[in-house]
Amino acid sequence: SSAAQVVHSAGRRFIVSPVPESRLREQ
Amino acid sequence: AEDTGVRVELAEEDDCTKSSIALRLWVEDQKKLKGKYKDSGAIEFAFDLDTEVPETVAQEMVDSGFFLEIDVKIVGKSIRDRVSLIKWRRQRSASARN
Repeated sequence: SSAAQVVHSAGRRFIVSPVPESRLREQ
Repeated sequence: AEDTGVRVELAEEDDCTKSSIALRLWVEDQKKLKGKYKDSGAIEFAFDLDTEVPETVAQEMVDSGFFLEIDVKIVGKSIRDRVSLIKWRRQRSASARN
């Protein structure tokens, strides 16, 4: 999914989007 | 730098002119964080290199519910390390031009 979630906090805008699997370290 | 398990990188090309840059942060190694990282996404945000403090942004992320209070230091350090690197690169390219 490419859906991005936008969170506003204390005047700052955080944009949350999924991290591609390739960027995650093996657990 | 010490591996915090949290990755912070530029979310855009650094043109070395704007003080405000876009950064992207995500948890690469959940084992490094004491609290449970609740979100599976990358967090993108603007950061002003001249006026902002990494630890303040980390606290705002905690306040927004992205991380637990217990992890505020590890998040703040991760942002600070990246910001230091960006500033160092800018200084280096500025001195190379002169």
